[in-house]
Amino acid sequence: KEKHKILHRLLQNSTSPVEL
Amino acid sequence: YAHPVSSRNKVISHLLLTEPTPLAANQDDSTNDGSLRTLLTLCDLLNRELLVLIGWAKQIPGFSGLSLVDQMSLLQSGWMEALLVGVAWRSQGMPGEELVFAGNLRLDEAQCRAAGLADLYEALRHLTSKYQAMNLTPEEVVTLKAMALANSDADPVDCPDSVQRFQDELHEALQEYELSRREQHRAGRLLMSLPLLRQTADRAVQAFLQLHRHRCVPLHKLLLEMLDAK
Repeated sequence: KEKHKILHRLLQNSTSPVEL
Repeated sequence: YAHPVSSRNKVISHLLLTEPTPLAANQDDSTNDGSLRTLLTLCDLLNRELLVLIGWAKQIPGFSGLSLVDQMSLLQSGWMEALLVGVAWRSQGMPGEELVFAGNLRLDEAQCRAAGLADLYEALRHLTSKYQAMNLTPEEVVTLKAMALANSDADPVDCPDSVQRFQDELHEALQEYELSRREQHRAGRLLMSLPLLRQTADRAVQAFLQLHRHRCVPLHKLLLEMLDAK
């Protein structure tokens, strides 16, 4: 998880589409 | 099938509705080197497409129900395949056999070669020709993209049963769609095209890793993280 922290954070954020 | 046709087609209807609008490239102007400018523009586009892809994945029916570990594994493994389905679809029938990375970023063979992407060009043109010969429908394209992500052979898998159910739902949606068109061999043919997609994506990942490692092309953090996961 530490190595892939951006993906982890983006997936955790919400279930809605990721805001750019 | 246990479910009526309408409920299966809902999956594909949903995929069509949630298909993101293609992004435009932001032309890089940080260098006078034309090839490097092309690469930097392409990598910036790829990074933004990745962000959109992660948002899109969350909307595939069943994806958000997977464990976070499995969501990460599937994306880390299948992101390039899912993105290349879009590139190959957009590049069909292009004059001059250009690759359409975005409406305003079309690269022909010479431009790709100059940028050090000759291998990627060849692989992507091969995939594009294959899809063009298959005469894919938009429904098939969106389903293929979702299946590429679901079928990523990620390892380790946190909850194999849930991932299997996720795959089965998409497979059944495709089967229902094809049977409703009286195309009994299409679903199988589409599944048999997945190895070529995997192979093309592997070559694309290698091409971008080489650009970064050997030519020191700077990459955005998310793109680098996803390439490193390979």
